[in-house]
Amino acid sequence: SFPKGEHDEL
Amino acid sequence: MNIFRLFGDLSHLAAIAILLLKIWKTRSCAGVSGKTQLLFAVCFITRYIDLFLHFVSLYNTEKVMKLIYISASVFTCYLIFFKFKATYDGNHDSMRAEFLIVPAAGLACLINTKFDAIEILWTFSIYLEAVAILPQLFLISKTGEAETITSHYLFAQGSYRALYILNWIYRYHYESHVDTIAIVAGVVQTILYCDFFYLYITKVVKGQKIVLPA
Repeated sequence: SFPKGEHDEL
Repeated sequence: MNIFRLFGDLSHLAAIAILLLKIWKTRSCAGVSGKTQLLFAVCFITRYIDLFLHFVSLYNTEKVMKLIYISASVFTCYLIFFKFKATYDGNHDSMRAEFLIVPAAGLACLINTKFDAIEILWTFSIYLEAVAILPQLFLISKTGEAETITSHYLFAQGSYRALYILNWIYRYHYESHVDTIAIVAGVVQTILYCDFFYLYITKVVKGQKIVLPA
């Protein structure tokens, strides 16, 4: 659900 | 999501819960570094700043977890610096937090993936988290001991990022996903726990208390 390049971890 | 990241996040939640329970049940924050908890609260707020910037529809666990981390860490700081302030061991919690915050902020401005505010804040949060435990480890070295429950807290806290390293290996192999800054900082963070992990496994597991120098 994150645009590419976003950090998708807590 | 993979098993390593799942157990990493659960270990992190456990650490936060153990510390809250310890302070609440014993009505004391003896042996707990308030500075480390402040640094963790700063890490969560700067990392999850997006929650404040646009409306958070709690449509997934990610958002809920972020809100739990922020509120639990702020509440822990409240317990340490206000409610149970009398039991706060300020004399031993004497590592200069500025020596951690300033370099993390400086490095975040120098080494980052994108020079924009949100990304710099995220990078600062990652670098700060890597060293945020130092005041706590410093306090234990000054007092020369750690309560067993505090050792469990530290073990869970250290395991969380160690499990994240396994998660990054997994994601590199299966998703060819690499977040270099998080990985390097995570490795540094986990290395800082090595000494404690050794003491925990050789002592606490056998029911002994951690007393320094070992």
